[in-house]
Amino acid sequence: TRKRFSETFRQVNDRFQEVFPRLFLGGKAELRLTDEQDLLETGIDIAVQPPGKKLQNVNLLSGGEKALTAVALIFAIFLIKPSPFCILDEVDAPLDDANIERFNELVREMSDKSQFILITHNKRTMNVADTLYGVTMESPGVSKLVSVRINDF
Amino acid sequence: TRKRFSETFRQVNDRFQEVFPRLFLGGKAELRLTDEQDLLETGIDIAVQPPGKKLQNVNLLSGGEKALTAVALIFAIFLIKPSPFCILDEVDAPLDDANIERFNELVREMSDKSQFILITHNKRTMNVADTLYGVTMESPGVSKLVSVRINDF
Amino acid sequence: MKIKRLEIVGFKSFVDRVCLDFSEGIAAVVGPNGCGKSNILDAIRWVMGEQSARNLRGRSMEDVIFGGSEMRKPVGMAEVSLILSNEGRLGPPALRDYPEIMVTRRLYRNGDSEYRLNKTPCRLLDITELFIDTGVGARAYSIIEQGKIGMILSARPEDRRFLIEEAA
Amino acid sequence: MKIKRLEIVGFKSFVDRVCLDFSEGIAAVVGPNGCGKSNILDAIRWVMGEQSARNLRGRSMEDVIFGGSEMRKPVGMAEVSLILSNEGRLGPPALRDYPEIMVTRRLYRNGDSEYRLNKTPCRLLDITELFIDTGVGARAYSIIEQGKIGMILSARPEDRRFLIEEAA
Ligand SMILES: Nc1ncnc2c1ncn2[C@@H]1O[C@H](COP(=O)(O)OP(=O)(O)OP(=O)(O)O)[C@@H](O)[C@H]1O
Ligand SMILES: Nc1ncnc2c1ncn2[C@@H]1O[C@H](COP(=O)(O)OP(=O)(O)OP(=O)(O)O)[C@@H](O)[C@H]1O
Ligand SMILES: [Mg+2]
Ligand SMILES: [Mg+2]
Repeated sequence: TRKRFSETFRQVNDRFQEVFPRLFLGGKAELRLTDEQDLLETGIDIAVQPPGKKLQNVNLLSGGEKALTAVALIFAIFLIKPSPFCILDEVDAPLDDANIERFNELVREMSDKSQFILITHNKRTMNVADTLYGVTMESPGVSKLVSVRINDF
Repeated sequence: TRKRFSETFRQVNDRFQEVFPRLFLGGKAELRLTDEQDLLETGIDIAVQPPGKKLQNVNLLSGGEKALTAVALIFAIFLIKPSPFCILDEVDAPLDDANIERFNELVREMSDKSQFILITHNKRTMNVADTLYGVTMESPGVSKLVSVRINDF
Repeated sequence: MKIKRLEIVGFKSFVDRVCLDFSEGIAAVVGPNGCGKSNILDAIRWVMGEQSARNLRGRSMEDVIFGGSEMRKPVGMAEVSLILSNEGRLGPPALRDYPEIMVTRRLYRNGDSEYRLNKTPCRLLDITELFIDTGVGARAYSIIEQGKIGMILSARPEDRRFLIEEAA
Repeated sequence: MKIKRLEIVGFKSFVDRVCLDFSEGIAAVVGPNGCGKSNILDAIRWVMGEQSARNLRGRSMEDVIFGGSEMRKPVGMAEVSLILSNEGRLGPPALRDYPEIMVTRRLYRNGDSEYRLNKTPCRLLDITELFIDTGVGARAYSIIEQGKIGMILSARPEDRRFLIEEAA
């Protein structure tokens, strides 16, 4: 399992280093083991450098940069070991329009291998979907499904 | 100070019970002391009932309902003891369009007493502003101000 | 093991039966605040075997049963069924040859639980094992709840290793 | 004590001097992810006397000094000035008669700090006291940081009383 952890870590890290610049239109990021000697206990640090910026403490990143970095890591793991489906609840909430476009483009690509369910308030994200499920409460407190037209939003 | 706490609590609670239905277009909410006998140590519970729904554990509320309830409480306190200015950083992120409209309307009303600074990605919120500050990074990593047209968004 | 259909009745705000048919590709779930979108995600987690009420925003598991509204009385049972396509012929011998596998979970207000695989009663363990064996089980990176995406970055380094462990 | 102007230089991503003139009413701050909007909020908290680097997303207070970009070298000092209108003639006797009060805070990379009120050197305590006396100081409900609005509801009941205490 030590070997398996190390191999998986390497694969995910390689993918993460590819996915990050796709979502950020540049820059770089990598995972680092806090203790390479102890693979059973080591933690995982994330080093992030958005395009044109300097490598800094990951906490100084903006709300949107943090969310997009987390998405890059989640997607990197997903690409190494796809789940049959992936459910994302309003991960696009802190993202600006340009980042939402790149996020959706990547989901589009990954969706031929896995099923994606995106819960969202964002029109652009709705536009990338193949199927749209509208949920409403016509009778308060009682959820029902309705068919949706994108221009309702 | 026991008296002062109790008096402030009462005033904030009254205001909260007014502001909540304005933001939720109905329903009710109130603050409750966990220990009315011990005003120096008592905690404060929040009981929330969105319009048409039943009073339930506040954790079952949706992301948007939680944010809007918190805004109602913040604004209630603000109305009792206004600060000269109020800075809100992307509080509208989890809200749908209808709730953003009501939120902005309330900010509009409160803005003749206090200065409001709203950090936002939302067009509707931009539209309620008297002044718009655009921040960009023409040179990566370096922030500067630019004048903004609403249709840039 | 793709999701073909989800059926929800009596679960949280879905007091009336609702069926979502999932097809290939990307599905977007939309609607106003509080209408029930995240409750759908909770239903999927619950039918997959979630045992912690706190992970479903509740204080006790009973909180997932429709508790009533101003117009509707509470009900006594919550039921969620997940119909999966099994083209890969995965799963234990008893289910391997079925092109579809239906996972059903029920909770009664008195605390009784029922679990079914293809309408045959089973234990919760059979359900959780099915999901693990068929590669669906690693939920940590395949279900991201509302507001939780930031946790990966704010977590301590030791608390992030489970992501690699689950993918290993 | 309304905010008239904010001047930032060397603070976080604002390596070049930036001045925001605030007028009455509602101001909206907009721009893409990571461009510096929340850094403006941090600048206001910092000049008002914030002492915890963690509340400014840093690990040490030195983190608020511009640390460089690919094109620009780091700088040695961060400075933020807040110009307040003092129509109410509030504040300590030394400042009461001024129609404007300028609060300035500087931090050098070697750790040295400087504080000024209307360009006169003072202590940090004078600044925090000014804000408390003039009713600006209660920041808990007048500055809501990104992602923090939910904390009020998820807080334990004992941890919410400070909201009433600050307003009392
Ligand atoms: N057991 C229950 N019985 C009845 N209603 C419930 C129950 N559990 C949760 N609810 C209701 O479901 C609603 C929350 O639904 P949900 O979280 O799915 O909303 P949402 O569509 O995700 O909204 P948002 O866009 O704000 O995130 C709440 O109003 C809550 O009161
Ligand atoms: N000391 C520093 N020197 C240089 N850059 C810094 C420093 N501190 C923070 N930054 C940079 O500032 C950026 C974050 O800015 P900020 O949080 O204001 O963004 P934002 O406009 O609020 O974005 P979002 O819309 O995503 O919330 C980060 O990219 C971070 O690296
Ligand atoms: Mg939700
Ligand atoms: Mg921000």
